[in-house]
Amino acid sequence: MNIFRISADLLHLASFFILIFKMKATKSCKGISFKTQLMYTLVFTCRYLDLFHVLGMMITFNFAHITGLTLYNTFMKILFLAASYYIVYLMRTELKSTSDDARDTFVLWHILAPCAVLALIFNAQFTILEILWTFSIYLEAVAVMPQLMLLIETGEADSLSSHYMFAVGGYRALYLVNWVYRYATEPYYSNWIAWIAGFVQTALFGDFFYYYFVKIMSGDAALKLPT
Amino acid sequence: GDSDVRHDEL
Repeated sequence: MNIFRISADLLHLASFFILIFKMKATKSCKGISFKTQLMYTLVFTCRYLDLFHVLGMMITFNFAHITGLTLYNTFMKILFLAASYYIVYLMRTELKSTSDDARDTFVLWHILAPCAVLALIFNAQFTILEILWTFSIYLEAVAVMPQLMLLIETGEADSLSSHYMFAVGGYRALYLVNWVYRYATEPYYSNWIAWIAGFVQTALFGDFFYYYFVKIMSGDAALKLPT
Repeated sequence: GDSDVRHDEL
């Protein structure tokens, strides 16, 4: 595991904590797109189905293929799943009245349908698990679109929301560096599905990163988009 | 194998 990968994962983990902290501290989920959060739960659910495989190996005491990396991945996968479901749960229960649903107008089928079709066509293996994994990679790349649309609609974001978006966008950018590093150092490593999707994902954050850094440089992370 | 390498990330 290289430094870029571990940093990326920790940044991703931080993004959940920032969002949960923001929602708990302000008792509000204003400015956060429920649709984007819902897509992330779907992304992790489809991607981490191999948890059952690991669980199966553990309950049958088949530890031969369980490495340190397996344990690390399993731990993080469970955390990511728990955090994203918890966020969706909070947004639909105690914080529902503060949810920006009226402005969260993105049509989810506009990303769900193309991602499903692409996953059926462009995958490494035509098996259910592999197609769902590929679908999750494609969907994650564009899952931020409702959030970006809400940000444009609102025209501004408070500083915790900005930090959250920086963390969730920055993590995939670090994965890009990790992939370059692995491609250069590991003879059999190549994962073009993730590379292309990861590039699209990072590119979608391009404008946001620009405004974020301008704000950070001026000593304030609250964003106000130019009108 | 190759597929293990592809799926060792999060």
